[in-house]
Parts: sequence; C-alpha cells; structure tokens
Amino acid sequence: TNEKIFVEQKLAVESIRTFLNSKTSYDVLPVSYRLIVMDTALLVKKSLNVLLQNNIVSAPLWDSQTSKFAGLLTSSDFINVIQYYFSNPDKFELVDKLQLNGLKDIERIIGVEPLDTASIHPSRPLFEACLKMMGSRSRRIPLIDQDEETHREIVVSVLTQYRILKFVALNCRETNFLKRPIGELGIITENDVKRCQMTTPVIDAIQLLSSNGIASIPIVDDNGVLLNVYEAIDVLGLIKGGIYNDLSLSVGEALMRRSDDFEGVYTCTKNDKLSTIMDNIRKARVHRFIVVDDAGKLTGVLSLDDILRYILLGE
Amino acid sequence: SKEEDSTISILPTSLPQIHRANMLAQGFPAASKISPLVNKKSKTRWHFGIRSHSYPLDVMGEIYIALKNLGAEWAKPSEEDLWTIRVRWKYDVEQNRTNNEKIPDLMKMVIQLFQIETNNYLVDFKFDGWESSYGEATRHSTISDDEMSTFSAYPFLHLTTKLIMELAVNS
Amino acid sequence: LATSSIKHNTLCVASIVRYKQKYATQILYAPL
Repeated sequence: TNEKIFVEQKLAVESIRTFLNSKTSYDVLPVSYRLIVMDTALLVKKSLNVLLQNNIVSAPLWDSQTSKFAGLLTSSDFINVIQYYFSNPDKFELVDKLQLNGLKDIERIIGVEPLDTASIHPSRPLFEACLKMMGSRSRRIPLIDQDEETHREIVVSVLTQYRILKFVALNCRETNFLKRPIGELGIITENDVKRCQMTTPVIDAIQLLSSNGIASIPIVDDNGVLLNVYEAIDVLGLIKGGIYNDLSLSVGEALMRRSDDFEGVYTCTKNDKLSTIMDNIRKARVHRFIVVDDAGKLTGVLSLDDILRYILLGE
Repeated sequence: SKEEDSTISILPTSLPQIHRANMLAQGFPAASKISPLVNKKSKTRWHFGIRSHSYPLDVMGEIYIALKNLGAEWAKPSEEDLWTIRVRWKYDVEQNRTNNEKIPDLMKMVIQLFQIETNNYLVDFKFDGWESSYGEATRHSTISDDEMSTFSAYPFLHLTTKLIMELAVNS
Repeated sequence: LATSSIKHNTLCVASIVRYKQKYATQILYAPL
C-alpha cells in the first residue's frame, strides 16, 4: 500500500504541475474583481485606514509623477516603520507625516533589504509565476501588462500564494491522491523554529519577524505547548490603535487587538496528508499550519510557501 | 475517509474571545485597556461622478475655472450643448523614453453635467482617448474599443483626482 | 468614473475597465 501511495502521490504532483503549466495567471483572475491601488503621495497612516477599511493586507502603489507601478505595500513596510520608530522615539512627527514614497528611506535607514517585488505578465504560465514568486520574499506577485496605446504599465492584479493554492485545491482533483504523511516529505520547517511566550515584549516578536523574514511567530507556554501565533499582519492592528508607541506591550496583550472575526490558528501533526491540508485550504482562509505533537507541543511550521515549493519542485 | 484520519484543527486558545478571557484571567496589566480592532466592513459607498446642488451654470463655471487652473484646454462648446465639455489635457509625467518612442501625451476627457432631479446635478467624467502633442494621429483611431484589451485607467483616475481636488479646494 | 465620499482627507475614485475578457474595477486612493 505504501508503494501505491508513493506512486500515486508522485503522479498527482506531476499532474498538478502540468495543470499549472497549462494555465496562465490571467486564468486565476475572477471574471470580475477589484484592484485597490494607492498613490505614493498618500500618508502611511492613511494607507493603513484604506487596508483595514477594505479588509486587505497589501496593495500595489502607483507613482503618479512617473505614471508607473511603484511596488507593493505590505505588512513588512509597517514592521519597518515600527522598528524605525522604536529606535527613534523622538521622530513621532516624521512617522506621522510619512508618505508611502518615504518607505524606501525607512528601509535604508534601518538597513533592511527592500522586498524584491518580481512581477510577471498575466499571460505567462502560472507555473512560471509561482517560480518567480518563490524567489521573492513578498509571497505575492504583481501581474503587469502594458497599455496598448501609451505603453504605460498596468497593474492588472496581484497573485498570492494563498490564491494560487486555493486555485489548485479548487481545480485539481489530483490533490486527493496526496496521501503521504507530511512528516515524510521533508517540507515542514522543524529546525530552529522561532518562537516566543505570551509575556515576550511585542517589539521582540516584531524584530524576530523582520530579521528572519518570516510572517508568523508561534507562542508557547513554559512546556512548549502551542498557545497562539503572532502574525505579521497583526502589526496593522497595533499601529491602527496608535499603541505602537507603547512597545513595552507583551505579545499576549498586543494580540487582544485582533478583531473578533479572526478564524483562529490552524494546527496539524506530521501524520496529516497534503490531501486534507489542501482540503482545508479549499474551504477556509488558512495561511499556514502550525505542526504540533500529540501533547500539543510545537514541533514545526508548514507555510503556504513550503506547500507550493513542494508541489512545484518536490519529489 | 479524509475527515477520519485528519488531525487538522483550530487551536482553541487562539480564538480571540478565549485569548482575551485568558489574558484577563492572568491579570496582564494592559489587558483591560486594549479593545479588539473593529474590522468595520464599511462598504465603500460609490457615486457615479460627483454630485452638486449648485446652479448648473455655476457648476459649469467652477469646472472651467478648475480646468484652467490645471492647465487643461477644451473645445469651444456648441450652442446646443452647453452642458458638455470636451477636454484635452497634457499628461505631464517624467517620460523616460526608452527608444524615444512617441507616447501619446494628451488625454481627452468628456465632462458632462446631468440633472438627476430638481436642484440635484451630477458631473460625469469619461475617458475619451489619447492624442499626441506632436500631431501624430494616434493609433486609437485604428484600434476599435472592442479590440482594445489592455487599457490602464490610472492616468485617467489620476487626472480626475486632480480635477476633483481643484473643485473641492475652490468650492 | 465612480467616486466615493472624501474621508480622512483621502479621495477614492474608480472605473470599471475590461481587461481582455475580464472586468477589473480599478480603484485609486489619493491624498486630497
């Protein structure tokens, strides 16, 4: 049976790759969709209102001076602003008046790598968009075309790992044959998993996110049992509340900013299969799976990046 | 059989209500002061164009003044249609012309005043193609609207925001 | 052109554009 499961999984992965090569990024777009874009002259704090008001965590930027796409606004930008403010508490005025086109300066001042936003033409194969996206840390890829007449850039949309995995989960029945336990696939991040406790100052958790280029920090108790996860997008709520100047706040207290419609942290064990993982991605808005053992102790993290990487390049 | 052998679940202590109760129970100092973010799903309310309750001629006057302040030009209105303005507007952006190709730089726009009901008017803005300030006939005339499949609205949206701001500031 | 009321000194305009066979509501937020 194991042999059969092994072979079926291998064939299913190959079939999903064929599917990803046969579709374009344009195919993933709904027939009718919204694309929210922000002018780079907008204040950072106003852009936060726009994101929260539209229940989104990222948006493409448009530089109306050059009439060009100016990269993506993501939670990393807000993390950079918090870190800048933390090391320059006297610069409140500057942070308050910071425009989106000033975010590059903040990156340079605090010495972080700019998010290398690759982009791709909407009619390129989806497989190619996934490969390009894996190369960039922003976990999303803008689809850029050119206006036929003026040759100016058009931001057609932005694809995320979540949207692509959901597209696969919804359209590829082969995901039902991914029956091997995820513990056997070598795709779980198990070594040196960054973690913290409820009492950890939230600024320390934010610095862990930023310095390790990760989007979530599991929170454990004294025995290593998983209690919660601090996510990069939680930073938006911190800034919105203006409580980023109270950075002595603990992670546990900062998590109280989460809105009540937060769906909770998804956990799994290494005996789970990608077939059920993809089933959950099809049905729910899940952005990662925290791997625990039978006693609920943290053993690893399975991110959407890990899953997509396996589907594209694993086996 | 999927559900049986799956151990995927949602961590109870991560649900906001349970987390909040735990934090208060453990007496974290700031716990009682921090309220959850209200994800106000305030649906953006959209309007067609911009509304005005001023007298029609006043509205037209304000629009012409705003267009003049912004350096736009317009065709002389015909007697029988005083409520439509055909605008041509130089779209001034830093053009890093790669192979010094001629990019059409004059945007055409039609601004029209509609009456919704007594004392309630609506100003509609419509994109009306590009022209080149160096006189070349743009290809727009050749590409019919149906074939036109990749159009960037951002220059049009940007110019309308400038016009709306000018109107808002002036009024 | 669609507009939404000016809030927090931020202007929001939009237009629905056909992109090939799909419809994108392109929304731009700009400072007033």
